[in-house]
Amino acid sequence: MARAVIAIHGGAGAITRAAMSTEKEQAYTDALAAIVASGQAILAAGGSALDAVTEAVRLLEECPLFNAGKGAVFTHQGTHELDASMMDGRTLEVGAVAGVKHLRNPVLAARAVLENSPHALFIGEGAEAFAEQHGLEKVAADYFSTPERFAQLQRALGSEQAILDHDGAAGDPLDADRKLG
Amino acid sequence: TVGAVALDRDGNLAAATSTGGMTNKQAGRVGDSPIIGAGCYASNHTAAVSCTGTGEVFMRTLAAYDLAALMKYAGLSLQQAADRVIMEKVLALGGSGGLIAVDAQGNVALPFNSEGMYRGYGYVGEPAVINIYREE
Repeated sequence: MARAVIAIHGGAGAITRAAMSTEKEQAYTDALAAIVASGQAILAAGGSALDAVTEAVRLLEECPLFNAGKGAVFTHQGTHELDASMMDGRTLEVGAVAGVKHLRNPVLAARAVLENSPHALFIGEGAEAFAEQHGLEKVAADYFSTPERFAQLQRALGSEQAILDHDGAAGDPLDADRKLG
Repeated sequence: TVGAVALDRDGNLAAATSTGGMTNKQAGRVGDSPIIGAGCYASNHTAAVSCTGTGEVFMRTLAAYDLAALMKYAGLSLQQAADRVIMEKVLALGGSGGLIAVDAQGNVALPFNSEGMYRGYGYVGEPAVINIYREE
């Protein structure tokens, strides 16, 4: 029997102690811990790795702290475009969606593609139609918006640069960009 | 960007990745997250991988698959392959970010070349490990 384990990430970037309040740090830590625990529980009950990663990413999409699902960043045009993918290491089957705007949980759409389609990747309206055919929840375009992400976009618009999700969380995105060379 | 990788008790690996992209990106731009082999990959023979960072660089390096290829064809360990991809190949092209990976033996690697990465892992029956900053 394998030593079951789950690992998760919520994005990388210019994340420093100096730019993080104690409260915000605790919020991120609590969210990550709860989601790892959820994955551990699925694996402990004999659940599959595919089920564990699906649920972990769905929970990350539900948490507005992270750049996926609720809390996703804005495009230059002030919209949201979401992408997701997954792969089953047992069979090498894959599923992915890109550029979707109304699917509450893009990772569930990726799972639907993996399980129900001979194709690997759907984009835009076709992806949304496929997900809807498989009973996945659609939401209004503004469901994904948060005040923090909108403020992040306003700072980035001034720089005319695209920035990684956690680089523009606070301060001048140009500073963050320079840090990363 | 968010992601998860897992190994279950039957020895099966899986990976998933999801993102909203980059703030202020042009509409229609797609990064590595939905691209199998770039931002997400899993094979029971090597590893499960989920990436986050400068999407275009992860696409140009086929980062997720490259980690698995380094294990399969060059005989590198999970940690060696993960470090090679993030600290050398991605960084050499000016890419910032990291990845999470687990192999069929249950080893975990979470390298990143940026200041921080929100990350955590937990073996069944053991306390979870949660970290944010580089020095942790």
